[in-house]
Amino acid sequence: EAEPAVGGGSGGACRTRRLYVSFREVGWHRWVIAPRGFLANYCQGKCALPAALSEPGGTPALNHAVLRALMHSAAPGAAGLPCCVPARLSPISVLFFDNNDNVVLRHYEDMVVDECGCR
Amino acid sequence: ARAPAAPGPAASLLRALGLSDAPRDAPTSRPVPPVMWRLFRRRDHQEARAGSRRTPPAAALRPCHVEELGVAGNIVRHVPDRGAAARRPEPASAAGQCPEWTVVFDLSTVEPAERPSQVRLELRFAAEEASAGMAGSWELSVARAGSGPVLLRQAVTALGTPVRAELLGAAWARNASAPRSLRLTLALRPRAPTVCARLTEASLLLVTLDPRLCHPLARPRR
Repeated sequence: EAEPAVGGGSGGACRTRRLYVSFREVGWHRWVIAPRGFLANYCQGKCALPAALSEPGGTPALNHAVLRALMHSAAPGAAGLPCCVPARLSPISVLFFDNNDNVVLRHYEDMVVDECGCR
Repeated sequence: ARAPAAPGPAASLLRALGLSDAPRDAPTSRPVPPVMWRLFRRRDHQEARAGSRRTPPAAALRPCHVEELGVAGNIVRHVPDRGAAARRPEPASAAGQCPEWTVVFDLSTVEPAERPSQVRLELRFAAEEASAGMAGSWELSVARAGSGPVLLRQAVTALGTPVRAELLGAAWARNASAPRSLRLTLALRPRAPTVCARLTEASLLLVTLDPRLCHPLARPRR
C-alpha cells in the first residue's frame, strides 16, 4: 500500500510518503513468522527553494543541494534541481522458517525511510 | 538466444534479503522456540525506537550486534537435531554404562561468508526412571561423531533445566566457516552411582555475522 504520488508527478515539497510492504501480498506469509509486513516508506517531492533549505529536524543548512537549488532559480537550464532522497533510515528484523526447518532471525540495515532530504 | 527472463519483483526482493529462494510452507509441527521469539521482540522494539526522531539510531541500536546474547551478529538460527528421529531407544544401562547419543545439525543453509560468533548447544535431559531425582552430579562430554577425542567436558548438576554448552573454540574453530553438517556424540556420565539420564531434546543456537549486510556506523566527521 502506497500513499498516492501527488498529482501523478513529483509535485509538492520533498517529504516522506507512506509505503507499507505486506508479506502476504508477495505470498510469503506462510514462511515469514513475523512481522506481517513493515512500513518501508519512500521519498518524493520537489527540491526547489525553500524546500531544499529545510533539513529533517528543522535546522537550515548550506550544502550542495542548496547551491544547486539556488543555481536553478537563477539559471533554470543549468544544473537541474537536487533530488529528494532518504536522509535517515532504520533497520528491520525478520523471523522466518528456512528450507531446513530452522527458525532464522535476520537483521537488515537501512530498510525503513524515517526522513527524506534534498541532496 | 533468448535472454533469461528478468526476475519478478518478489524474486528480486528475496535476493536483496539474502535468500536464494522462497522457502516452502512452514512446517506445521514445529513451534517457534521461545528464545527466538524473545530475540525478535527485543530487536523489533529497539528498531521501532531507533526509527523515532527522539533517539539517534547509533545510540539506540548497534548494527550487527545481538544485544541479548552480547555477541556480534546479524543472523541467528535455531537448528533442530536431525538425529532425534533416527535415534534408537537407548539400551538399558548395564554394568554402570550410560548410553551415548549422536546429534546431527544440518547447516547447509549457512553461507561461506558468514562468520560464527556464538555456537550454543542446548540440551534437555530427563531422569531415566520417574522415581529418580532430578538433582545429582553428571559430566557431559561432547566429541565429534565417530572416533575422535572429547572436545568439551562440562559439569551438570540438575536435569530439570536446559543444559547449555558453548562449542565455539571447542568443537568449532573460531574463524572457520560452517560445515554443511555438524555431527556430535554426547554422553552424560553420572559422577556418583546414580541412575542414567535420557536425552529428550537437542538443538543448536547459531549466531553468525554476514559482513556483506553490515556497513560501518556513520562516517567519521571531517
